[in-house]
Amino acid sequence: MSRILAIANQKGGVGKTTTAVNLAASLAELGQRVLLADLDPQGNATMGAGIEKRTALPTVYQILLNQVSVREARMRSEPGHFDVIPANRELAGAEIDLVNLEQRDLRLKVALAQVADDYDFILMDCPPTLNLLTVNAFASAQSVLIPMQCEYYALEGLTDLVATIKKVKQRLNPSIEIEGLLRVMFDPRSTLAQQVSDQIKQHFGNKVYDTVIPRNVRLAEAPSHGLPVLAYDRQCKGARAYMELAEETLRRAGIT
Amino acid sequence: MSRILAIANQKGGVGKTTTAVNLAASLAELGQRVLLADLDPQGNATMGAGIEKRTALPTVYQILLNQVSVREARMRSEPGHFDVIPANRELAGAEIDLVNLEQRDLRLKVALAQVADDYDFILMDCPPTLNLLTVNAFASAQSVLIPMQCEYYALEGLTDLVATIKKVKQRLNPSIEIEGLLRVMFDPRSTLAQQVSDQIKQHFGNKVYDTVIPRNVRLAEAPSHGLPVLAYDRQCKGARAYMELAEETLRRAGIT
Ligand SMILES: Nc1ncnc2c1ncn2[C@@H]1O[C@H](COP(=O)(O)OP(=O)(O)OP(=O)(O)O)[C@@H](O)[C@H]1O
Ligand SMILES: Nc1ncnc2c1ncn2[C@@H]1O[C@H](COP(=O)(O)OP(=O)(O)OP(=O)(O)O)[C@@H](O)[C@H]1O
Ligand SMILES: [Mg+2]
Ligand SMILES: [Mg+2]
Repeated sequence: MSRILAIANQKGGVGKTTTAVNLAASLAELGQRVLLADLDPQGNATMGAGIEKRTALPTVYQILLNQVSVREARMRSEPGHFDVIPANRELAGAEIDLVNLEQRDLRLKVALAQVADDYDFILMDCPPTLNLLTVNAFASAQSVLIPMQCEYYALEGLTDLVATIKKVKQRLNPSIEIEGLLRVMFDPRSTLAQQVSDQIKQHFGNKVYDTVIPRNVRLAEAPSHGLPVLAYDRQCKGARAYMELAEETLRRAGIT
Repeated sequence: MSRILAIANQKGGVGKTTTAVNLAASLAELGQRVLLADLDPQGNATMGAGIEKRTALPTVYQILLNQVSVREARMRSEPGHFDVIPANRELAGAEIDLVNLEQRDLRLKVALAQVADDYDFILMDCPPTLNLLTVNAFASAQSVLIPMQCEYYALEGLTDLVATIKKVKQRLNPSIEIEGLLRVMFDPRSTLAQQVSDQIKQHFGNKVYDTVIPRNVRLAEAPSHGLPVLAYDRQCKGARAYMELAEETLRRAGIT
């Protein structure tokens, strides 16, 4: 039975895709069978895993419209050693296409259930908005990993994110929990970052991951080569941090 | 007649809100009458201008549902010396509420037209997604200011953004243009940033603003005090860069 994890935060640019791609690759490195579902019309996770999004067909869009199964749409990320459900800008139409359809919130959950036994982990990279795509991810997930920058707007946005997770818990998925908050692009010399970090520790306690992802330019360079950072520069600070996160994820899941 | 500018990029965290709030304050400092419309359910521009989003009512949401006019919803940003149409998470429901309504793409344009003579500039802070809210902004705007970080995913996203602007130009607003691309959080020591900067100059030519916004922590601190950076620390690099941008914006508009 796989662990299904949504990687979400409606605040933009906080490291959701970077976390999704590199956690997937690091878990694969530790012997886990991983599926990464890209739910963002930007298709960044698809590209970051080395797959050309513009020619990918079918994508998660066709899965949500019940036209194909996950088995038919999944592709292999060669450099990452995990499977990917690709996405591209066609997905931007999903919100309007799905809104009047049956079971619009549960389509992804039903589709992923068919392949649950093939994987140890299923990760979902969410778009920077609390829309039907993110709700589909929350309806499918056992828990939510929340990447966040330790800055004001990202802190501000947590209230709305937690409120949305609570609503999904009541209406669609009673077992959803917050897996943890991951501090990303963390600069220990910044007073603002320290203050925000203290506030989230106070509020979320041990839900805050011990692993902290530092700002490391190699993480920003790797996707331009279509590579997870482990395949781009395995000794850099960013690669080591994501390996540490993968180990902490396994510990938290009781797998060691 | 006011100049109406959409500040948009579906890539998250590239400095849209920081640009919207600080360009508004800097234009006001130069004697312009400015309205800032917050179109993001995150309500960051509302908070960054010093207005409490959680108690703001009516907001842009009621304007889009044709329940109130802009005159009834606008508030004053005391520290910024500009007017604001506030937003909060209630707006997240707009996509679903508007989708089956008449003139769903033109509601904002019609509402803003009623106050066009009150302002020299109307700026719109867009959410990190190419949805109905952003389309409403594009339908209302004469041009689009595109903040961007000089990194791979942001570069990647320009294709989809330009394609969306073209579609709006054909269907809804024949006069829309790209006003310019603004390099934000620019680190001149980074080779990646230099490479991406060269690529956008090659592709967009003089549409790339001369003004470059450096990474400056004061820009990230100011919103936690509900202040534009001009009111928080007017001598810092960030404040000076946005004043420079305001001057360049006036030059480009033929106002000096
Ligand atoms: N730890 C890091 N150090 C340096 N750069 C990083 C780091 N994490 C992410 N980045 C870069 O910061 C930018 C934002 O990260 P990313 O795109 O992963 O965020 P996101 O939350 O997925 O954004 P969106 O909201 O658009 O989906 C990207 O250009 C990425 O390469
Ligand atoms: N030039 C800068 N120097 C340092 N920090 C900055 C700068 N510009 C923006 N920031 C910070 O970076 C983060 C992202 O900026 P901002 O929220 O303005 O981007 P955005 O594009 O509006 O994000 P979203 O996609 O969520 O709407 C914020 O925490 C902001 O305070
Ligand atoms: Mg992303
Ligand atoms: Mg914003």
